[in-house]
Amino acid sequence: MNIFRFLGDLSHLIAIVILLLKIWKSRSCAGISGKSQALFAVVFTTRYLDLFTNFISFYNTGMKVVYIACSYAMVWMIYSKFKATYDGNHDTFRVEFLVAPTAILAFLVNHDFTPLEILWTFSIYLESVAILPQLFMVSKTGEAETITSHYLFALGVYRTLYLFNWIWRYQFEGFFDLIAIVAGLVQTILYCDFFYLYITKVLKGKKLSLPA
Amino acid sequence: QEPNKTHDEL
Repeated sequence: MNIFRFLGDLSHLIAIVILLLKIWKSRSCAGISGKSQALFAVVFTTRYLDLFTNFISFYNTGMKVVYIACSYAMVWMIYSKFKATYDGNHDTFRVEFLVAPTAILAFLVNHDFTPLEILWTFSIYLESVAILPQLFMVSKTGEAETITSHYLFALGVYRTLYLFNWIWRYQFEGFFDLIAIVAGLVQTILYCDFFYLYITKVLKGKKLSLPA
Repeated sequence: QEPNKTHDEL
């Protein structure tokens, strides 16, 4: 485990906790895409099925369980507990346009044609685009609450740090996994536009709003 | 068969 990966995991965890706390404290999930959160629950579930098949470390198992639990807590809050505050009218991204292509791609391009491996690959592909419903929602309403911006920023930083982790692993372990790297690159690129807005606006104390 | 190495990542 290198520093980039650890900080990446930490950043991912911080992102999730920020969002959970935001919803819980404000008793509202306004501005949050339930579809993106549901997709993340699918991503974690399909990727971490290896919890049942092999043990890597207590850190690994612990983080996986926490991510899965948090993602389901999020879905429960949005679609059940605070359903009345969910902004479904603006959450109109068609998720089948993400799920179907990534599922097909996972069948075509994978390391090993076995159920667990295909599901793992699917989760990697799906994760890279799972934030799109949320970004679409922000662009549709033209703004995001500052705390939502922090969430998106921390989530974007997570995969960016993983890119550095993969460069590190290639350099010092001679190891690389093209599936993870390409998907991670796509995922990071999707955040670039948002990173720009975050740095130029949110960090200067302004609310994130898009020009009309 | 040994699992792919990135599978130790989150």
